[in-house]
Amino acid sequence: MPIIGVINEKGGVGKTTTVINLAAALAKQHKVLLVDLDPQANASSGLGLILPENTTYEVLKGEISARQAIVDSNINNLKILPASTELAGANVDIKSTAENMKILSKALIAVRPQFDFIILDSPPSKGALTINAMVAADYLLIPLQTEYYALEGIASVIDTIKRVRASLNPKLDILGILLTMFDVRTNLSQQVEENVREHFGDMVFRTIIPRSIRLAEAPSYGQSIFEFAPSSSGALAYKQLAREVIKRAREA
Amino acid sequence: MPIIGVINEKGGVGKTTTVINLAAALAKQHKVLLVDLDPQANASSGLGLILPENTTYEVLKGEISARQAIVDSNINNLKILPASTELAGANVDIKSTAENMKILSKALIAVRPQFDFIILDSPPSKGALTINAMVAADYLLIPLQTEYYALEGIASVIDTIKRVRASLNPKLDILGILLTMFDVRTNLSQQVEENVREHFGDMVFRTIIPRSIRLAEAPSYGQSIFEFAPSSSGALAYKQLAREVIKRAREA
Ligand SMILES: Nc1ncnc2c1ncn2[C@@H]1O[C@H](COP(=O)(O)OP(=O)(O)OP(=O)(O)O)[C@@H](O)[C@H]1O
Ligand SMILES: Nc1ncnc2c1ncn2[C@@H]1O[C@H](COP(=O)(O)OP(=O)(O)OP(=O)(O)O)[C@@H](O)[C@H]1O
Ligand SMILES: [Mg+2]
Ligand SMILES: [Mg+2]
Repeated sequence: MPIIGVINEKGGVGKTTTVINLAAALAKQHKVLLVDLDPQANASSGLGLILPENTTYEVLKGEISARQAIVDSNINNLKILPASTELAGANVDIKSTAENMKILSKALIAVRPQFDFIILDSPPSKGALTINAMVAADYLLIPLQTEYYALEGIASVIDTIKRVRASLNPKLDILGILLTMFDVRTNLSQQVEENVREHFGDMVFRTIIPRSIRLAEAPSYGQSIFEFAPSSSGALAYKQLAREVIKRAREA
Repeated sequence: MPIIGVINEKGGVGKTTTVINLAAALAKQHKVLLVDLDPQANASSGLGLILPENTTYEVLKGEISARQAIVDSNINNLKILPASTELAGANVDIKSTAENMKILSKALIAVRPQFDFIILDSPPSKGALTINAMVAADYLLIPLQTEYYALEGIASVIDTIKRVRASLNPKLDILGILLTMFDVRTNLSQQVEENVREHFGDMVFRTIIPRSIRLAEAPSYGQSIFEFAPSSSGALAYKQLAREVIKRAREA
């Protein structure tokens, strides 16, 4: 089963929120591993993990195996390979050689058979951590906030993916572009949606994630949207996304 | 007069929106230079500059002087040193030596006397571009989205600032923490405000930037909020912020 990287160099577009809630939705019927590659460690803290002992930093430095760093989350069938702020050093420490961009991919080989899905969260940059995620992944999911700067930046994201596919990971494919923080009350969201569907057609998920304050409140309780507000618009949208992701991963 | 860096490693908290609209507000009575250090080049495109010839990339590599890259914006008294996507290479190319972290600071020495304020936009990371901004700056303004992950990350931002002050830029001071995207309808924004004012007291600007769709629409027209929607809540807030920034910079 697939490794899905959730990436976008643009900041604050809903990468972490998508990783946590998609992973939680998939965990209802599948065994899921969430890997946090962001030095901000939002995916780890958003699920209630604070200052974990072993993290992706030690795994990327080759000091411990992925198995030693994986811990349970408070959600059944969802395990986490957490991050810590020390990971910021990795973007500097890891020289950008082709070999170093494959560290994560190699580290996950041993644990991959235990999971049906592995979901990777990445920082808002094109640095070594994000490239490691793109090399380890089979598919990439690109969250796209329905606003001007995020739309403008999408071409650069696609360009980086093409370059990684050509040089480091030939099997890499785009699972889809996910519209996030969609506000039905504004023209801006609708204009961005029209524009994106026109340019990218079927690459765009049918599921749209609405702007919903419940999604922003859930991480302060260390919960996914399904524990925090199970009948909110955000919960329904991520449940629908999970169905669409399973369908796309199967058909690929 | 001061060089103000607008920084926060957390993505999407309103750094670029603050840089553009604060610079535009200050330009009503002062000569202002906006320096775009973000490879996404959002501050450049948000003011209508597309694919500029000379950018901060060439300046940081020492190929041209800052003066050669500075161009007019469509706003009186506001000039821009634009960015381009090639800047992403700088985060990798520039080896993190102390000397290299001073490149921007040195490049701005020659042009500094022409301006009353220089405002720096930076990417969502702790890489070489952001450190260069922190070394060149006299003051830092930290936009803080009133949501959980942004609040959680503030300690790491302050920590990075202390380390840069101790090793590379002893004069560096925090001008203030700016609450952004404040939504009066939600408890989350109010809880974050209470929390931040309790911890950081007077360091927090009195001005709060409300969530306003007009601020998100303006960049698609290449305009600041003052040309796009001069009587909107966003325009009033950034005008007030400019007054508070001038007062803090004078009193420091
Ligand atoms: N659909 C949504 N509705 C409302 N708020 C949301 C939604 N999705 C995310 N948020 C909130 O918006 C902010 C940004 O989202 P998030 O942190 O998930 O983005 P990110 O892309 O992971 O950011 P970064 O680039 O810093 O890693 C967070 O405070 C989050 O709680
Ligand atoms: N006060 C506000 N009200 C509504 N929307 C806002 C506000 N401030 C910023 N935005 C919008 O939110 C998004 C994120 O803001 P912006 O791009 O300025 O953040 P940033 O910190 O510069 O992001 P990055 O980390 O990617 O550089 C943009 O689409 C912007 O138009
Ligand atoms: Mg994130
Ligand atoms: Mg920005």
